[in-house]
Amino acid sequence: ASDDGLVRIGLKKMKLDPNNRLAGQLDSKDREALRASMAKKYRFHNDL
Amino acid sequence: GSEETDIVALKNYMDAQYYGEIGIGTPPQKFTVVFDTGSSNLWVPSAKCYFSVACYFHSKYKSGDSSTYKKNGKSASIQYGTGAISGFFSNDNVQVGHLVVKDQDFIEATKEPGVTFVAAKFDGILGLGFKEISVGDAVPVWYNMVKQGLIQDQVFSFWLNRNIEGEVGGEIVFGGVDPNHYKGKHTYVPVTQKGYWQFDMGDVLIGEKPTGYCAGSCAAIADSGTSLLAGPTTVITMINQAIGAAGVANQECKAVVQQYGQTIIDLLVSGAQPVKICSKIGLCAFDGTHGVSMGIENVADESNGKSSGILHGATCPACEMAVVWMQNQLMDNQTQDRILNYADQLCDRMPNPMGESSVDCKNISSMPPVSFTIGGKVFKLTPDEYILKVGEGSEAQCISGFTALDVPPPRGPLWILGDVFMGRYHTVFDYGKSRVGFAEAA
Repeated sequence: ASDDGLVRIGLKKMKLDPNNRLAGQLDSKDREALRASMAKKYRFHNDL
Repeated sequence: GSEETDIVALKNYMDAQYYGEIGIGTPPQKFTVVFDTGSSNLWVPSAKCYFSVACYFHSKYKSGDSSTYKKNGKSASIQYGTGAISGFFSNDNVQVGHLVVKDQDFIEATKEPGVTFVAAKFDGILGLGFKEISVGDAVPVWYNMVKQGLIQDQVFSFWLNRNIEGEVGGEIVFGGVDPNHYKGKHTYVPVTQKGYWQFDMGDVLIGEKPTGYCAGSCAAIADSGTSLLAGPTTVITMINQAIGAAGVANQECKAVVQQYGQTIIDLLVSGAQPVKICSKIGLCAFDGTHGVSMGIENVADESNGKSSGILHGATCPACEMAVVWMQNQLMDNQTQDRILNYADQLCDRMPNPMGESSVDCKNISSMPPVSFTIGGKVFKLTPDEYILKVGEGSEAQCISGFTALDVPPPRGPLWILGDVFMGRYHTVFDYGKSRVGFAEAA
């Protein structure tokens, strides 16, 4: 909070490193699942 | 009430890299959440989550400890990758900065299957999308902030610091914009489909050259909950080629270029409409707006029993990509031999769906910028902005910030502009005027 009436929330950044980079370790089946998940998030799974 | 409206998907959690702290209940119980403009629900782990390992590594909401808790109990499911996070709705006060949002519906997650969430540094998600995509018709936190008169203007804005280690990761500002975090003026574009922060964008440029694919407009979603930039395979392949990203060879693509490449060039030169070329040569059906696969698995020439071997579902999109690539090269006045060679090379750089593409860290300085046209203005990303470094020093690996995602018309072609883009460009989500604005981040 500040005098200008704005509400500021500090964000932390997660650093990419080999240990937290699970996406790179996924096999093709998992990648398909992630793709399907993304399709669901954006509601275009019926289009794909 | 339908299955579709009761499920919201979280994408690959690794794509969500920025998170902040909120409090739920009275006294406030602290949670770290991803502020996600690509979804609209608030979700945190529940103290009633007993059988999921991930719950033991994160803060959990204890309704019994809150004097402002109100029971709801309606079940909810959040789709994620190979499983689904499930739980039930509850109602309590939510503290965001110094604001207290009263009577906020949120999901208490009681099951977080798999190992994915175990290592996550955040506990949950706070969705900043529109109510239209909210699971269980829950009123999003942002809507309640507005309704309860807690903020000055109906605007929130993101500044994501992509630069220096050890500094603040970024800042989300509710109620306006922080002039310290951008330079110049914002370029605003109207929201075209409420639900997501979706807008129309123009062409994508590699170097200074237009790719042509989005010249007639593409849709784009500004999504703070996704780190990468996702877009049509046709363009991602061109980017892969330009930056030397690893890809996979696509045989249908190579066969189309070999067998039909010259014909495609001839048709383009003769002035045929690019969208009709693949149907003209029999590789797609034409639905009046674009080519569509004909659903032919394999076509055999009955007279000699030989299979053509290429006419199946992937051939039409391969042909359509080849048309775009060749048209792009023709406009660049390349020779026909070079065009065919270029298209063949692109067939070796096809991205894995939603996969990562590695690049050589040593070549970053020689890679071209990639730019997006939004509101008639060009928004450039330099290679050090769109390449992500994983690890340090000689052990460092570099991956492209671009990933492929194909959405056919009418929803597509679609781009997801995640943190890679929002890091370079301070982003304003103007709910009051239903528009999104971008300006150079400071």
